[in-house]
Amino acid sequence: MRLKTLRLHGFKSFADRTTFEFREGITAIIGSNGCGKSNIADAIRWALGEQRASAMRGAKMEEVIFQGTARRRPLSFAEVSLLFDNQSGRVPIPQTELDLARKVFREGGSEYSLNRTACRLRDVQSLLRDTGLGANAYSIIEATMIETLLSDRAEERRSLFEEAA
Amino acid sequence: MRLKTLRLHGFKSFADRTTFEFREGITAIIGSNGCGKSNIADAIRWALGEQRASAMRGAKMEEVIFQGTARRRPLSFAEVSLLFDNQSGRVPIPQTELDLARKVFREGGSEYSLNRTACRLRDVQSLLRDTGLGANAYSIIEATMIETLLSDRAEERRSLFEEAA
Amino acid sequence: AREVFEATFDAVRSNFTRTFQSLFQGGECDIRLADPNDPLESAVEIQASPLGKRTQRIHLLSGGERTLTALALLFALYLVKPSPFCVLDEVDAPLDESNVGRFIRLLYDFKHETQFVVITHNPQTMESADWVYGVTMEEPGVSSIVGVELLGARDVPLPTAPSGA
Amino acid sequence: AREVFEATFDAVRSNFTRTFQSLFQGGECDIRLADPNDPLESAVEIQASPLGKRTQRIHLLSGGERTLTALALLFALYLVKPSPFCVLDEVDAPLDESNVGRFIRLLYDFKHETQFVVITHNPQTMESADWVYGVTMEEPGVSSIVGVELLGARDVPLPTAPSGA
Ligand SMILES: Nc1ncnc2c1ncn2[C@@H]1O[C@H](COP(=O)(O)OP(=O)(O)OP(=O)(O)O)[C@@H](O)[C@H]1O
Ligand SMILES: Nc1ncnc2c1ncn2[C@@H]1O[C@H](COP(=O)(O)OP(=O)(O)OP(=O)(O)O)[C@@H](O)[C@H]1O
Ligand SMILES: [Mg+2]
Ligand SMILES: [Mg+2]
Repeated sequence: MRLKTLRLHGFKSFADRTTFEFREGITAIIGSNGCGKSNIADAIRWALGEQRASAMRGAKMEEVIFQGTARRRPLSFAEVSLLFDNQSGRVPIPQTELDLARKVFREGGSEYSLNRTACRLRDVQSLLRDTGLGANAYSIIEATMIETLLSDRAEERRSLFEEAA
Repeated sequence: MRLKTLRLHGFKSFADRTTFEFREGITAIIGSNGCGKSNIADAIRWALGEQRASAMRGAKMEEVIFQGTARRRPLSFAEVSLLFDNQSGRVPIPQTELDLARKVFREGGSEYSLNRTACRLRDVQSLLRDTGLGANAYSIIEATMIETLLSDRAEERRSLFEEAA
Repeated sequence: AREVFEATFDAVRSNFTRTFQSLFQGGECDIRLADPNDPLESAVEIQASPLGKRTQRIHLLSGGERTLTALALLFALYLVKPSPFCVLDEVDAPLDESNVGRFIRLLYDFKHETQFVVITHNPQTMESADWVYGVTMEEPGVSSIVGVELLGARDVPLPTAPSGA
Repeated sequence: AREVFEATFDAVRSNFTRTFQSLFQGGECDIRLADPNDPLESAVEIQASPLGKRTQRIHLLSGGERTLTALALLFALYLVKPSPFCVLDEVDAPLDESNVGRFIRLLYDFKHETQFVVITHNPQTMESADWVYGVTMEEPGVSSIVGVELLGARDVPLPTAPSGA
């Protein structure tokens, strides 16, 4: 169930339509401080259904929408899509590709779609349930997640074992 | 008010009597993961009067005492002393040197001394009050302090301004 | 449900020893259920002791040791239930040079099951990736991709670029 | 007490702009009292926007930008009330290469007032120190000092050690 393509448009600092093609193995993402690397990790977590604004380092979820710069006006929406290879059939759908997309508008409301057909968050969550890719799963790791894995409040660690069971 | 010498004995991983001579300018401390570098920063903070075990990354303050290794027995005490140059008279004492020491025993009790004369924690705190060196002052910076300087709960940031006033 | 959880827990536990010893080149570690009588609710406790050190609570570990322990646990979970992909955001920042090498070797061991996206500033990690994406903000405040470099098959020496390239 | 605090606050505020612009090579920043009518109790708010970006709450800043902003505030405080010494524990870890250079230049600007002890894994920082202490655990679990190296006066090239030294 390989991640083939990530597309961002209006998500955080990615004002323009931007496409990342991913391949097998190890892909490094490099660049100077503040250039937008962690925003890519946020975009993946968001497209997988993340509901907490704090996990996007924001106070409100609408802060994921491009807020403008000294020379550009803010946008009114943010959109991210993830294209997976489903040849292995790991996701229980007939298609050999899974195109998962999420869109949010400044005045509120989130839209989800699976293979370009509108659906609800619940549909996304139940589809991803056994793949290890749920929004809270252990597939995006940064400093706060390291602390969670080791934290004394062990109930967060417990949920990782449940996810793996 | 330069820091001239740091002496550790039985403090965390410094089981043997160890002396650091410091000079003017920038001193780098290097070494592999887990070798004891942050324990040096902890020793300085502790000798300046730190009362919170959590600031020593421990649950109980007695965890600063060398707990033994596969080949060495635990020690029964920990001792740290800081020797400052007081030629500038910044600390209101007649001597041109200030030797600040703290010792803790495994069965409890902390001893403080100034220039080898026993004193109380209150004496240490009032002596250091206007030097910018109080235990909670902004002279030891690591990742959690960076978060404190930027934190939304701004009362911690406020206390830094009071310290500078 | 109880049997499934216990079976998963035991599998992660034995994997944890393997991944921990490969990252720490020895040492001992363990995970235990705080309340073995109630596996479905019990918290999970971690113990870790690098080579030669006494077994200790994980909060006494150094910054780098904590990161390595968390990574060992993460990969122990992946051995039980592989995640199709994994994003690692600057997890190599606290590691010294030789531990960065061990981290990279662990990625190599897993890269046939899991696709890795590694965000990093560390040249050692950059050089060991199969693909490198650069992100930039040529226009201030707007992120864009600079270009993908195929570092290619490891065993083929990269042609030395003509100087000045 | 009120006048003293307000005078200190104004001094830190104008220093903050100077230290921030030297670390970020431009951009805008500010600190404000949340409740200017009650300076002795009010919280202190921080705003920061790197070059070309919109002024934003500091939680949207990247990892490296947050560290630089915190360091700018710390040194703005030091300009008002210098601390005799300062320990910095791996504060350079989130910084990219050019920001490590700016961080080092800031240390150089302050090293005549403040003695710095910098714990680091970054070769760039190690090389710019005046003195380097190595810490090791030759005996597992017991820290000791390996030796002090005088990097000495910057302008005198180090004698090249005979190879194999
Ligand atoms: N909604 C938004 N609109 C525009 N820009 C945004 C938005 N949210 C965040 N940003 C910008 O993204 C930048 C941070 O990007 P990010 O955290 O990805 O950096 P990074 O490449 O990970 O840097 P570092 O190496 O320091 O971790 C901030 O400077 C901020 O200006
Ligand atoms: N009371 C104690 N007795 C013996 N050893 C201790 C004690 N407290 C801490 N330690 C040891 O100190 C080590 C951690 O040292 P420290 O945090 O200084 O490492 P470090 O050099 O900062 O490493 P890093 O580069 O990973 O940050 C731990 O591995 C722990 O075993
Ligand atoms: Mg980042
Ligand atoms: Mg450390």
